[in-house]
Amino acid sequence: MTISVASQKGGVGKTTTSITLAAGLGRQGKRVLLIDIDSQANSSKVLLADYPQISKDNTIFATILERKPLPVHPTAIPGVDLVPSHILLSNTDIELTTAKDHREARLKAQLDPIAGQYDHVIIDCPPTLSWLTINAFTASDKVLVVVSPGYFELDSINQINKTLHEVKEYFNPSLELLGYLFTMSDSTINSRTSLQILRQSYTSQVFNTIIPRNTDIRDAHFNKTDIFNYNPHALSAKAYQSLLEEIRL
Amino acid sequence: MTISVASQKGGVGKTTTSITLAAGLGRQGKRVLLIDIDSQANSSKVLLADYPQISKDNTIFATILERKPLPVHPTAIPGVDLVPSHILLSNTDIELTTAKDHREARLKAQLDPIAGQYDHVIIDCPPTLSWLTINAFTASDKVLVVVSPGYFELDSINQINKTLHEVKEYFNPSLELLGYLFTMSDSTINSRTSLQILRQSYTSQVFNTIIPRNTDIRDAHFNKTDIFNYNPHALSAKAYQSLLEEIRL
Ligand SMILES: Nc1ncnc2c1ncn2[C@@H]1O[C@H](COP(=O)(O)OP(=O)(O)OP(=O)(O)O)[C@@H](O)[C@H]1O
Ligand SMILES: Nc1ncnc2c1ncn2[C@@H]1O[C@H](COP(=O)(O)OP(=O)(O)OP(=O)(O)O)[C@@H](O)[C@H]1O
Ligand SMILES: [Mg+2]
Ligand SMILES: [Mg+2]
Repeated sequence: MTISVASQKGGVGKTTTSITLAAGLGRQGKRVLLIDIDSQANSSKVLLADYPQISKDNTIFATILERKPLPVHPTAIPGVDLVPSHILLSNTDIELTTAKDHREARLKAQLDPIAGQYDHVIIDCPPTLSWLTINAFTASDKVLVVVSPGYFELDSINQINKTLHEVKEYFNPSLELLGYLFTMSDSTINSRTSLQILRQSYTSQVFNTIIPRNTDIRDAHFNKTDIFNYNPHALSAKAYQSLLEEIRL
Repeated sequence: MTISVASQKGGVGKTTTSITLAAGLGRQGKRVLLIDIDSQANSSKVLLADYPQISKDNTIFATILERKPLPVHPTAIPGVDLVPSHILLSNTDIELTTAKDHREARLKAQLDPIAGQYDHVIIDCPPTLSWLTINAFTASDKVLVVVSPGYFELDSINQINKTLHEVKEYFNPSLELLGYLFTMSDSTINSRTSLQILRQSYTSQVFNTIIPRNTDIRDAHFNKTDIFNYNPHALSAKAYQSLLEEIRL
């Protein structure tokens, strides 16, 4: 299954969720491909020790802008490969505008031939609803929308739903929402209210599993590793573990 | 003075800082224009009660895509006007690509004629380094870069510096960094380490004022108001107050 992890709202935990799901699945013995399509390249910088030496032709830049096969790199996590991103990806919208081909399907065209080698593909999306996110959705079976506490965060769901429906109508009829994941939950009234509003508005589509705010996650990223490797007993590691069980990937 | 509040990293506090600085200056009796150039329109939704009824022709969409004058709306905060954003702004990169004019200066062209009516102009930027951020930087005197604790957040400074220097070289020679604002500071080792790294790397350019993580901020946004109006005694309100004194606007 190919899953896009998305939200237009910045800083809600898209990269964290992508890395953690990929690592969790890899540790279960599954073959996983993590695709970083955000020009910040946060997933790439955590999982590829030699990321700074990688040229743009060896990143997803080559696939999106030059329609070349996906450059796949092994990572230190058992079973997990990665297609890294590149800062020049931020020029994609500009480049794709005048493309004559199906610009929404550049990722899909290169993913389809290799997807069979993996049990799961996870796509870490940028905090925008640009051609990159449209490419990710066109290549995906499901979208996992990440929401953290707050007014802006809840408000962002409307727009991502519109984008999901547009891609489903025009480019990928089988695209479905996997669910809404509530992250960075804390003990404040604001967090509880946010979760309540989310559950009232979207009921069955909200995962039962909640990811707590847990500084171990940030520490894991500083150490360029995933939370299972950094501290498997961390509250957030256990929560992501139960999310994997809930999604039954 | 015109200040862009920016970072490619999502969720670091750009919108919060923009709203709070504008509100703080307004309460000091200054005339302030807040420009929302992020298609999420978070600043707009907090400060304009009638935002949902506003058509795209009455937002910055008209300025950026149709080169019309900036639509200025009064807000409930004394002295603060707002130019709202619109979701269709997310198509800007696509639209501006084939523009024959100076596409980096569409905002500047319409801001210059009215900037004199205000003591300060603040621009809330999106979490991307696209034509919208380039327009904001081209129209600005200074850039305030927001950083919250974490590896991704610290890493994002390199790229925003590159964009600042590119705009300075090609479009706006007088553009300068105002400084780095550390926000959402908490009592974790990770937060202390992040601040230490920031201060070691950028020393004199880091504001002395630190903004603490403080749930009152999120509550203020839920109540569609600024922190000074919601709880002037909140830790974060006092911190933003001391930031205003430190910047001496
Ligand atoms: N459950 C959590 N508890 C505490 N910190 C977290 C948690 N999840 C993520 N973080 C931290 O919060 C910050 C934002 O998370 P992350 O970068 O994954 O979000 P994102 O949605 O990918 O951001 P962007 O929109 O910039 O791509 C990071 O510093 C990350 O380490
Ligand atoms: N000092 C703070 N303490 C606690 N919460 C905060 C603080 N500053 C901002 N927030 C909250 O954190 C979230 C992210 O802040 P904000 O939306 O201002 O960031 P942003 O950089 O504008 O995000 P984006 O990249 O999506 O534009 C919001 O829910 C906001 O209410
Ligand atoms: Mg990310
Ligand atoms: Mg914002």
